[in-house]
Amino acid sequence: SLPEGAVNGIEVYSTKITCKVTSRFAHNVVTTRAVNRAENAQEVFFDVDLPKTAFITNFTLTIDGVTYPGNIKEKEVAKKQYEKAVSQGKTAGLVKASGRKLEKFTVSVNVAAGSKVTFELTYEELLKRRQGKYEMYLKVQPKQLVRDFEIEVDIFEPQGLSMLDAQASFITNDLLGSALTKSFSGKKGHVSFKPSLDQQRSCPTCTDSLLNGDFTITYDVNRESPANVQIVNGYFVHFFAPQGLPVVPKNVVFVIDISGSMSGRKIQQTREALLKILDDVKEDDYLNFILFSGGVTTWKDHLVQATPENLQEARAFVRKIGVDGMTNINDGLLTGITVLNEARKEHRVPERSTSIVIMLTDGDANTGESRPEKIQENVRNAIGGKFPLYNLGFGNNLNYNFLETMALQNHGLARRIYEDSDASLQLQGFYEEVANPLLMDVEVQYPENAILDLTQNTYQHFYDGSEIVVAGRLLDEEMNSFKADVKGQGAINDLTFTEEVDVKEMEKALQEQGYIFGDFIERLWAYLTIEQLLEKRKNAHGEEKENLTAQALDLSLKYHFVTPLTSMVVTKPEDNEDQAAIADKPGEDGTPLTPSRSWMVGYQHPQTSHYNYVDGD
Amino acid sequence: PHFIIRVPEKEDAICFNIDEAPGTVLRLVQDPVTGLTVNGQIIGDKTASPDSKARRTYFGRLGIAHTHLDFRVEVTPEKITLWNGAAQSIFSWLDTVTITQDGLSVTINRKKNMLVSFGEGVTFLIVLHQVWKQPPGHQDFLGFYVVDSHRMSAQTHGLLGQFFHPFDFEVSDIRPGSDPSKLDATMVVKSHRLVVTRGSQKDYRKDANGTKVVCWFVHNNGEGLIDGVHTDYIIPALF
Repeated sequence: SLPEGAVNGIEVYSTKITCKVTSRFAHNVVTTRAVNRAENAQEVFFDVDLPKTAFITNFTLTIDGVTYPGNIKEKEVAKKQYEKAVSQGKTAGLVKASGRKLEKFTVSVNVAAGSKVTFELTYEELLKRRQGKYEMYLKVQPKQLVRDFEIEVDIFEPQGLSMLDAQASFITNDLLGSALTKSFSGKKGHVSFKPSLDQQRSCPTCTDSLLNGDFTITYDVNRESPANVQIVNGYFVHFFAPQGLPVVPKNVVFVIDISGSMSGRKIQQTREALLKILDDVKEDDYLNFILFSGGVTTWKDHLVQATPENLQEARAFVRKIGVDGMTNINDGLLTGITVLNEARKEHRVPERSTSIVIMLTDGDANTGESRPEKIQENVRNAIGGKFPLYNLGFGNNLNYNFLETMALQNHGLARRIYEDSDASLQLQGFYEEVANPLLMDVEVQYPENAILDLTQNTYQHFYDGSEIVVAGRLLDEEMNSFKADVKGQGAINDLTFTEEVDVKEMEKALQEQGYIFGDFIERLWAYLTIEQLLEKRKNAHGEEKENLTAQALDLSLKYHFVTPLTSMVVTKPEDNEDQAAIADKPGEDGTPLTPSRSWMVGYQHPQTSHYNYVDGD
Repeated sequence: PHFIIRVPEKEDAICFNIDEAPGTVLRLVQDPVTGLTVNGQIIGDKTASPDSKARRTYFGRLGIAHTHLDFRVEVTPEKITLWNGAAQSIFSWLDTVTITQDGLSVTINRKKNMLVSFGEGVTFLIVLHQVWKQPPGHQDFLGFYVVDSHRMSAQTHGLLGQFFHPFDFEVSDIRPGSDPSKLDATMVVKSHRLVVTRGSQKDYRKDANGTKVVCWFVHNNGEGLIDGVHTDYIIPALF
């Protein structure tokens, strides 16, 4: 008889997720150990859901004590072997999109009878602050009961933790109570989730696991002062999140796609979200609605203040939004932009106010100007860098790249709105993120000739509940003091925040704190730099694109990040079959990926080696 | 709290104390022309002495208002709150920040002081005094300094404001006082004849150590030196 928890002879006896977060930079290691208790070779699967924003940094496979480590290589180099394998029909993508926040990394190996296998995947990400907290999201989905299942999270924040919480969507509070511990004190926080075998059972006599869902850790740090600078080994990171400032009034134009494809649930959810958003609009704000299908309809001829009367009228208007016809994105957006530009020109809106365009669409332009590049050019020219454009893409069958490029060209961002039951909440959540700008035209300044390789240091807005993160390298590691100024325009006045750091004291203090991993600021800087280079690259052409690619590739290789430019090659024992596998980091363009197939590793004859790939795209 | 009035024309200084119960709000500066007022609320040591004369009192809350700009700032040892009309900004003494807008500039220097300037010609300095936490009865307090007042009108009044205009005093008959280590003298000021004592106070504008300022101390809550009596300057609220 097989021991409890074994399925088809394979017992996954240990799964450990170890997360170490230092100054928002998370280093996660997922380790699964399994043994084949059957009398013949069996396939063992290893599935990990990791955040889309994370970079894999390592994957190793250990069979009966022999470890096969991963090596990061330039994608093009690895691709040749990959293509050869593809041509033989033996390749499989190892990473695919999984839901709205995650990517799924999947491999499987054939393990001989009585043998043990250990999978270890490492990934890193910079946790971003949204609505006043950092969120770390883990998907928990073991395929069977696991004798030793454990999530261990250690958080170290030099500013001190102000709150820490952990929630599991899949287990009741009374069961969770004994399996979950969470604590924080001063600069350290700890979360541990160790459900026993009985706690994992979906029912007292069941052998299947109820661990299937989201495990979310949220925390925030103390903010006695608006900024915090940390310096280790010549690299610095500067976190900036002031509090207590009045909100800058907003001039918001909602550009809403009401073409035929929005009919039914999508437009219903849009109406629901807009009604909720109208409840949150502040009286100092100005707004208008632009509806487009084949033509364009405006709620008002110009922006109107969000007085109670106007909001009442806006609600009545939103409730009556119907759908019909084609998709004229160009004219819809240009009308919205004109409304904002005119309001500013005619002094209809407060001098100190900020404008934003939020477009919601589910599809490609198919009437009027429908060439994507031309629409982007028109929008770019009309906005002229004066305010951001946020594009919300509804549904899966839209040209998301087009929306994202256009948003990035105009200092905004694109978000996908998933057509689930909570689409209206997603829309509302997005609005809440941008609803409270506290500063405009933020610039973080450092002493000239003192720093190198600075990440993005100018931002059109600082939103309440978010955080600006700038990292860089000190030119002179022996410098004694470090000064940073953050300048921005508030709702009423201009502000300059100054942060001065004694470098030696800081380094000493941080060393004394026993940092969890010493080079985390350098890795954080590399992560942020690569992320921003890749973002810029989406919007670049020709030589500029080549330069950005070269820089991002260089850093990806140097810091062992699996990014869209690199592949991770894992040596595996020869099994007399020419096989390869690739893990593509799925893009947001919705391009379907090669479906994942099993990755067969026969280990019985390890005389020679060949390669498999863990890839990001 | 201690008050120090420098009289540059005489190259001398006058000082006095106001001894009032914690919670009392005093009008320090009021200028009906520029619309500027400065008021201060008194705090005492946490462990209050039953003897009011032995009680130490300080400014624990200062309020500066500019009616023309619709601007107010309230400063305590814990935080600094600015109001522009109804819009509120809150800062901490751990911030180093400069806030500028038309006709106004506020600079907070982390854990030290803050400068409030109304255009050219009116600048106030507020100093944060952080006391040693032992013994526990003491608490942090504030100092208020007028750095520049030359744009304030001749109608400016208040416990400090009345001294923005040039005034004269004469000191004579310097003699040993009741405390043999100090000198007493006769001061003629504002048509009053007062017995004053030579003493010293500290000016903390430059640093936390303070600079010694030798002054003539006017007894009895500045009686005879200030217009009216000190209770005339008590107001019901900070703003």
